[in-house]
Amino acid sequence: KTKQKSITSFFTRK
Amino acid sequence: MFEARLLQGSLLKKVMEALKELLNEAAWDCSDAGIQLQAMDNSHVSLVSLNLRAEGFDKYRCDRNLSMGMNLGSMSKILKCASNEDIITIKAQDNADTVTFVFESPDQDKVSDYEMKLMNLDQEHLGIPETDYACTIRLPSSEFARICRDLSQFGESMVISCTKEGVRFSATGDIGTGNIKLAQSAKVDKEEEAVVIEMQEPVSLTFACRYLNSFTKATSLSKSVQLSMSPEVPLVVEYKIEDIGHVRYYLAPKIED
Repeated sequence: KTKQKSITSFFTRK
Repeated sequence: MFEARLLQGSLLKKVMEALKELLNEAAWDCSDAGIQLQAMDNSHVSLVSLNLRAEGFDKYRCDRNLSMGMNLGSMSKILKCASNEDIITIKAQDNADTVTFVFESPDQDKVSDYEMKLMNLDQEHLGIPETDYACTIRLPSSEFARICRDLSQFGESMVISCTKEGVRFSATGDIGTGNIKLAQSAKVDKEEEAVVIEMQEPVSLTFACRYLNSFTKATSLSKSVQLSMSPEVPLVVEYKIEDIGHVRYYLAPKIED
């Protein structure tokens, strides 16, 4: 089973 | 004062199509370098990044940086009022709460202007790290759109696997499995019809079809599209916009639970 990651877990908030 | 005049107004109409399915609203950040927009979709799974360079406009003036929050549904309605041949100018005063779109017919016998209210948006910009991608794949944008559409019938997710030999797109679901393999083009007459793969190491990642299909709304902007992948990082789907800039979509992968 795959889980959708959030884009915010890869890119940091400025 | 901000003013940007685009001779090829149809480009802005196409940009709108490329944004509006993913984003309800976004801030258009204007500086003397050009116009930039960065926004996440509502579910924070993908990120859209648009860049339109000042040099790409026929006339461009931006006295001070401004960020214009726009409802993209409203902006889309306004841009639908422009003909494909129209010259489009975007204008705003400093600190204004409205933006004006002016559409001129090529022979200047019809000029329309539409004023739109701006929105106050809580902006959240993400820092995108510089990445050397393990694989980059360039393919015709229409081919990519076709693949996303076809494989979406099979399942919610698509696996993109890239090796030196080629790239494979696969989807599995209740009705069965679909696999599409594209080989690197041996010889092509037209650059934009080529499939070109640059690979440091093989990569295989899983993505939600829904978002990939939304990205393909940018197909009319460019004859080719570039996919960049590295293990366990977001996919980048880039469409160049003629001599003026690009739209990039970043999509977080699905990872084994």
